[in-house]
This record gives sequence, C-alpha cells and structure tokens, in this order.
Amino acid sequence: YSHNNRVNRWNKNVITYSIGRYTSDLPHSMVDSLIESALSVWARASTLTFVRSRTQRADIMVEFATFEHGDAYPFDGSKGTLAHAFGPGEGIGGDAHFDDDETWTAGSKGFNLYLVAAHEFGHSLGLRHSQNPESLMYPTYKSSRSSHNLLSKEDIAIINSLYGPKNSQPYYYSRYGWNPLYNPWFLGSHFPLMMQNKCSADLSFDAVSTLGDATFFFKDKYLWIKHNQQYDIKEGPINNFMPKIESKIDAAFWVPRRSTAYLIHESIYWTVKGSIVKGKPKPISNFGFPPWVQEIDAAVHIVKTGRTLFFIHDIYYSYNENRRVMDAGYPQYISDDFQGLNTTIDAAVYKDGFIYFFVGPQVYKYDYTQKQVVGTEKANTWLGC
Amino acid sequence: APTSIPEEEVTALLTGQTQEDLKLATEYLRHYYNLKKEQPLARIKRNLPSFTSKVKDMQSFFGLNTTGSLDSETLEVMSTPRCGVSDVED
Repeated sequence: YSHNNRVNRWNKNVITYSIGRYTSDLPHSMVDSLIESALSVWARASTLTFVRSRTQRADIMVEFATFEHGDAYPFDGSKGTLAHAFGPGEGIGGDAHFDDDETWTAGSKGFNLYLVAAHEFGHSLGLRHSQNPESLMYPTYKSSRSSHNLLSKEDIAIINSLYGPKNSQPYYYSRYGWNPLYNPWFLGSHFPLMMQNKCSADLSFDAVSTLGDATFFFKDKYLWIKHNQQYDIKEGPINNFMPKIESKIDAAFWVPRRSTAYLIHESIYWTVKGSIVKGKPKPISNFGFPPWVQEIDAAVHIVKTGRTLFFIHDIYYSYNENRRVMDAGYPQYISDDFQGLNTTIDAAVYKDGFIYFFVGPQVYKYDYTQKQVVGTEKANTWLGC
Repeated sequence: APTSIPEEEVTALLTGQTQEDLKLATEYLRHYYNLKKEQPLARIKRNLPSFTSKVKDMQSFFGLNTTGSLDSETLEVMSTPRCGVSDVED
C-alpha cells in the first residue's frame, strides 16, 4: 500500500469545504449531512478539522456533474466511473466531483454517497488507491462495505503519516515535520504552557466562539477545536491552525450570516472565514467604541436579535450587525441587564437561545428569552471532561 | 523496439474477445493504467506488448492471475463501477 511518493498533503489541519452543484437524487440537506459524515470519517482518525464554507474558494469544492464538466476528465454516463477527486493543492486541488448520471442514495440501492465521498476525500487529502480490498481507498465500489469502520489500518496509518498522529497528545506541524509538544525546541520556546491540561478543575478560557460547525476554545496562545457532532477534540497552539495569529485571543464571536468569526486581541481584531484569517488585523474602533476602550473581555453574537454584545469589566455594549452601528444608550451595567451576573465575563457563546457565560472555571447558562440564569456547569465539561 | 510476440500467442491473447471487450479494456487501461492514447484499437496487434503489459499491471493491482489476457475475471473487474482516479498516477 503506498501513497504518493511525492508526499502531497495540505500544510494545515483546518480544511474548508463547500458544496457547489448538488444532485437531484437527494434533498440538499441529506447531501450536506452525507458529505459532512464522509469528512468526519477522516477527521475522527486524524488531526484534521473540516469547516464548511459557503464560498466558491474552499479547499475542497464538492460538485455533481455529468460528462464534460470543466476538468480534463469527463464522466462516462451511468456506471463505469462514479466520481473522482484531485490531490491537495490550489484551485482544483482537493476538489471532488461526482457523476450525476449515477443514482446517488443514502442507502444500499444505487451508489451510496457517503461511501463514495469518503473514498474521494481520501484523494482530496493526498491518499492514492490501495490494493487492499479492505481499504476504503480500494478503487472499485463495494456496497457491502460496513459504514462503521470504513478505514483500514493502512488508511489510518497513511492519514496519520500525512497529518500527524491522531492527537492522543497534541502535536504540531513545523518545517521539521510532526513534533510532539515535548520537543525541546518547543519547550524552550516562548510558549510557556507545554500542554494545557484540559481537564483541570480550574480550567478557564480567554475566549469561546462557534466557527462553522465547530466550537473554538482559546486559552493563552492555545486552542481546542471541538466538532459539534464528534467527541474528539483537536488542540494545539493557535498559530498552528491560524499562522497569522501570534498572540492570545481575548474575545471571539461568530456571525453565521456572514460565515465569519471575529477574533479580538486587545484593541485589534481579525476576521476568519472558513479557516482563513482574512487580511490584516483591524482596530476595534471600527465597531464604534470610544477611544478609551482598548480591550474587550468577551463578545457574543445573538443570532435572534442580530446584535453582538461586547463585555468590558462591569459594562457591556450592544452592536447592531445589520446596520453595523453601536446601539444608542450603551454602555449599560452587566448586572442591570443580566440578573445573576455581577462579575467580569471571561468568554461567552450563544447556542440554541442560550448565552453561556464563562466566568473563571464556571459557566452560567443564561436563557435569553426568560432573561435569567437557568443553570451552571464547569468549563472543562465543554472539552468532554 | 517492442519484442515480437509469436503469432499464435497474439491469437491466444485475443481469441474469444469481442470487439466490445477490447474496447472496454482499452478504455479502462487508458484511463487507469496510462495506456498510451495514440494506439487505435484496430492496430492493437502491433502494440500488443504494451497492451499486454498494462493488462498485467491491472491484474497485478487487483491480485488476479497476471496472464496478460482478457479473461472473464479481468473483464469483470474492468466492468465494476469505480473511482475515476488512476491506479498508477498521482
């Protein structure tokens, strides 16, 4: 079993994907789910994280097409070639195309999209075909393949040799290849915290934000990424995932409508689309803060109202994302509007109508409709502890 | 220069093969095993060595008997729906 002699891999662990043209064989929501599950096959076995993008410039573009479809490899009608994908790289690199003259299903009739897509994404990540009939990367379609353990040992060995072993302990990728965090270079470096103990009872976060279908937890210069449906958590230095960011993050929030996250450090912020940090950092004064505001403790976007709330010591501001102006009548005292919260907020994240306020190792679940705290939990439970 | 193949072996390799089988095999080997495109089907006999060696490459990849001939097992694999990525190229 060999993968490319010229090792062909993405030079990052957070990879974006986008679905361009859909098939008419399945509802779009079903295609979305099957594609996400097919990517999860590789995410669960590796240090990779896949973030859905709505742009046409994602690393992995998924398209359904027939015959001639814009690359040098026309499809051939039903049966024969089912799909193909390109190895990691710019432009068409990573893209996966599915022959829409096939009948795509979620079950055993026709061709199961989940099985074929999981195979094609292997190519998108740099794997080649395997001669082992048990391998997911075997060239021919097998409807009998168990959808539980799709990957063979070789598949797992290869993906880990490409992207670093599954993070039983955090690894980082540098010009020297994959290194565990106890690498002397790493320990002696500016990074004081070799490895965050994510289950310590007093774990707290500097910032928490949704980003795509994952939740990002920032602490010092470290990052944990937890996929909403998955149990495994990716972790490592922030700039391992976002090379442009060399500092810690004080606050972060996600505006779903724009598929954009905002990461704030002192008086500047970066915007992140997919897994790409866009351009240079900008001043937080862009939001309309008065000059004396030079640091934000926490930020959270409330999808229901279109407002982003910025928390600073014992006050907070409300920013109207639709009109992109600060709401009048602010700042207000946090304790006046959020009963039960009369302390500085470390981080905040909005999920399903609740704001979760992270205060040190505690998390307060705030019902935004009832305007009251309805529960408390430990911060480390968010990392599966 | 391609080694000459005794006439009877050529016949043996291609006997019983329908034009359809040859077409399927040629397309398959071009797509997945880098069989050079400029070999028109009709002149297959003159280019048999590379055709045969490509058939053997494919048979070896799939763990079949590497006879170099288009036996039923080989044709069956060639007819199986599959991924469009080459088995031998990046």
